[in-house]
Amino acid sequence: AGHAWISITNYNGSSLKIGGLTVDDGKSITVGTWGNTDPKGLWYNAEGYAQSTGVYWGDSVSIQRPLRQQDLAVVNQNITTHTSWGLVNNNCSTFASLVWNSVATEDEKVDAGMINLPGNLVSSIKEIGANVSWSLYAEGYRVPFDYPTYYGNPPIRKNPTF
Amino acid sequence: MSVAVMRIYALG
Repeated sequence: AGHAWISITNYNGSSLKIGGLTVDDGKSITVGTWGNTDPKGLWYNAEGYAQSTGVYWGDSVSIQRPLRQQDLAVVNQNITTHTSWGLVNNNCSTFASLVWNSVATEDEKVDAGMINLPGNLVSSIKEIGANVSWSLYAEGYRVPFDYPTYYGNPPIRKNPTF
Repeated sequence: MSVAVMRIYALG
């Protein structure tokens, strides 16, 4: 049960390559891996799509950090090379924590647990919010949906079925 | 200088 994912918003002043997509200034994408979609694996913008199509969605917890160009390069590398999904420790919370931790400072690193699960990430994100910055922490933060859904790497335009 | 903001979300 549950889900975990990443959003990235471009504040560069011009377009940016994020994962395998080109994103306009001021626009966002989400990335996450899914095991209950056809096909399974890495999707772009599936979270906003799921919300828009009325797939059940609860309130998330989330926290943010800035990305420099060199951080984005690391994040992009991780997004484009982790496109598969597996139930045990290759699931949505594995992917989200891997991408986040690839650039996070030590005190910002999340822990999805021995068996990676979204519920463990919820606790970890709350803890970072308390320890590092409540101002960067949010509950029920809006899920961006500025672009349609894409699957895999290189990204192929298609819609998931849940 | 930052060019983007990343957010990690979890629910469940």
